[in-house]
Parts: sequence; C-alpha cells; structure tokens
Amino acid sequence: KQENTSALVEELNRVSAENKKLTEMLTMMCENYNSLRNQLA
Amino acid sequence: MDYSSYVDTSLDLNCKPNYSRDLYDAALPPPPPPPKKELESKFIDFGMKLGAKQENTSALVEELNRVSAENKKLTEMLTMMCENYNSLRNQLAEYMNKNPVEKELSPSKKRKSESSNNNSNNIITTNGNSESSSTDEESCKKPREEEPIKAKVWKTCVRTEATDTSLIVKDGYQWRKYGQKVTRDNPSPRAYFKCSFAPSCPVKKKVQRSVDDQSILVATYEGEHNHPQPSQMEATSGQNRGMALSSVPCSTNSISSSVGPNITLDFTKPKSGNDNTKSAKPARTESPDVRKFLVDQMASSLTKDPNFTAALAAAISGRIYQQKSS
Repeated sequence: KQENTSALVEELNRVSAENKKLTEMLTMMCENYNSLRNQLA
Repeated sequence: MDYSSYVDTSLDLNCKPNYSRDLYDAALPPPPPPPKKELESKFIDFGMKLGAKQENTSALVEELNRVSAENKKLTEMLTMMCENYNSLRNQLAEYMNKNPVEKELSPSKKRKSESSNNNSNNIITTNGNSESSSTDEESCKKPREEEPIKAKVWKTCVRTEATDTSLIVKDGYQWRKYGQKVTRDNPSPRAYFKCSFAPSCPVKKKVQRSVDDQSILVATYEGEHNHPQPSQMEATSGQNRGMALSSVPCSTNSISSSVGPNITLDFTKPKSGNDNTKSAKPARTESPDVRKFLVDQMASSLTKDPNFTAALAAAISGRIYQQKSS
C-alpha cells in the first residue's frame, strides 16, 4: 500500500507538471493566435 | 558471559506517519524515530493510522483523476488551438501570397491595357471605325471593304409601273441579289444587291418600295464603284425610262447611321427643263436645240405611222361622240 501510495503521488506530481506545461503552452498559443489574427485584421 | 552485546533485542519499528500530511508534500524528510519507550503506544496508534492512510489514498486517487481530466481538457483545447492557429496562418500565407501577385500583375495589366489601347488606336486610325477585331487578315481586309462603304451613301427613288412587283432598279450597273428580308416599318420586302460588274467592287444596294407609294422604288447605295461606269443608256431604257438625274429630295427617310455624305436622287418626278444643275450629260440632252430636234423626230415618226393616225382619229371621234351623248 505504501508503494501504491507513493506511485500515486508520483503520478499525481507528473500529471500536475504536465498540466502546468499544457497551461503554459495554451497560454502561449492563445497569444500567438491573437497576434496572427491582429495581423490579418 | 554477557551476550547482550551480541544480540540486538530492539524491535526497531518505524511506521513513517508522514502520509497524513499534505499530499503534495511528499518530498519532506521523514520525522525522527520515536524513542523505544513509546513503542507500546505506537503499536496502539498503528491500527488507527492505517485506516487514515486508506482515506488519503482514495483522496489521492480522486485528485489524480481530477488533474488527469483537467489535463485531457487542456490537451483538447491545445489541439483545437493548434488547428485554429494553423488555419489562420494558412490564411495569412495566402493573403501574403496574393498581394505580391497583384502587385506583379498590375504592371502587366497596365502593359496589356496600353497594348490594347495601342491596338484599338491602330484599328481606329487604319480602319476609321471602332471595331475591336485585331487579326491580321481582318485588319488587312476591312480597310478595303468598309472604308468605301462608309465613304458614300446615297439614295434614289424610281417610279415603276403599277403592275411591276419586282425590286429591280436599272441604273446601268450589274447587280447580284444576295438577300431579301421584310422590315418592320414597311410591308414590302427589301432586296439586297451587290455590284457584280467588277469582282472587287464594294458597292451595295438596298431596294425597297416606298411606304407612301408602292409604285416608287427606293434604292439606297453604299460605297463607290472602283471601276469605270458602264453605259448609262440602260438607265434611261426599259421600264425605268422615266428616270432622270435630278437633285430633288426624296420623301423617304434617309439612312441615319451612315457616316459619309448622303445624296438623294428622285427619279419619280417628271423632269423639267430648268433642272440641269447636278448632272452634266442629261443637261446636254436637254438643251433647246436637241429637245426641238427630238420633238420634231417624234412628230414625224408618229404622223408617218398609219396605225397611230387611225387610233388618234378614233380616239378624237369617240371623245366627241361621248360629249354629244352626255
């Protein structure tokens, strides 16, 4: 059970880090999209 | 002997109770081991903390599921965002590609328009009209064909016999009929002729009976003959012997679309001795000496004919008889 818990914690940490990266990428993508749209406008 | 130094009788139990803390604080170092005096109390608390660990694990799993679902949503949003971004970038690329193309095409369009203007100017200067055909053959042919047509248009009116329904005007030239159609403003058909005296003669003729008087043939000529004029004796012979060259205006409408000068000749009215302004040859025949000579010749020929004298006598006697009876 201890191993399972630690594995869960590790998995949670990994997913949280990935979530953070995805949020950063999405933010950057939104900025690029808005910039491109402004160029077209 | 004392064997206590060789055998370790301590249980050395360590329960590591750090899982009850914050789930994200997993990297914290474990607390120091409790002293051996408290082992018994620790054994009592062990069962209680085991149940708490199970609850924490379930919470951890729930948190992991929540973050995973959030991660999935973020991934989907990012995928959609990438698609939109790529689409927008393609649109921008197309727009950027079109602009240079338009900038490049504009000079060529200008060159084309300039060349077309030059061509049209050439056509206008060479042909004298605004037709846009630009092939070499047509540009070579049309000056020969259309310039004379536009150069001169004139109209003649010829009186014919009432029984004559043909659309033939004998004017001394040879004509080839190439068409006939019925116009809207006139019940009688209009015939189209082309001069066949010379193969290259561009003169055309339209013949149609007048709306007001069906016995009058209206002939419209277009162009100038490029060959010497044949004998004019035919013009004053046959059924059109009343034809004379005079400049009296005709009552029919003239062609309004013609560019060249319009000349209207009316051959329907009887000629008078004073109308000798336009034509030279009829003027010579209408001189007083010649007219007197012609009248004398006619009188002598009529008096010499016995049939004419008999018919004249019968007509006069019949006229006198009718006057007496009435």
